[in-house]
Amino acid sequence: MNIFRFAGDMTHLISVLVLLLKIYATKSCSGISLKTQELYALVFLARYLDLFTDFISVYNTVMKIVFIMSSLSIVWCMRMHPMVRRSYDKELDTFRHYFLIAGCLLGALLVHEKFTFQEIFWAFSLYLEAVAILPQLVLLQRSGNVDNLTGQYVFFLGAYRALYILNWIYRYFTEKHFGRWISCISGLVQTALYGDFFYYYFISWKNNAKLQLPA
Amino acid sequence: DSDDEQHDEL
Repeated sequence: MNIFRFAGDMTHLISVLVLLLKIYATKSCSGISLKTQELYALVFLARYLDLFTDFISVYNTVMKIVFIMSSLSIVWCMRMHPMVRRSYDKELDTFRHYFLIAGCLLGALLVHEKFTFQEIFWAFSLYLEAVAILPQLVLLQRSGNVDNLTGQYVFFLGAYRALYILNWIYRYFTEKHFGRWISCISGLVQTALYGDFFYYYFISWKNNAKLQLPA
Repeated sequence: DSDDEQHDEL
């Protein structure tokens, strides 16, 4: 464990807590893409298949359970909670995310570390995580104004993967055979997708103005 | 070593 990875995990945890706060405090999920949340639930379920088979550390197990439970509860809230589901921007959240799932599954079958069930789902989860934010970014551009909590949610979500890239660079130089190219390349793509959001987020923060994404 | 096999990152 290194400081970049720990900071990345904490930033990721903060992003989930900010989203939970927004939904429970405002009883609203306006501006949040249900499709992105469903993709993230799938990412965690596919990646943490080893939750009960490989014990790495208490920290690792606890965090996996937290991420799985939080992502499933957000999806449940947005689908089933009577108050929250009413504020879901159903007509704006129209990204066809099933194509992302199919594409990543195909990609995982073609490019993986080992042709085993767990490794293919692990690669699938990394590819899917890289593109999972797309429905959310499309929804933000369509809905124009971004409320603070949603903006912070997306910002922390992007920052966590950027910190992981520092972690991979650090591990590359400190561990003799660190070759997780699938993680690194997926992580780079993932962070790049946040590029324009980060730019507009920084501009709005600098001008102390509301975050406006160009339509 | 086994560390490389196991995915120790979240």
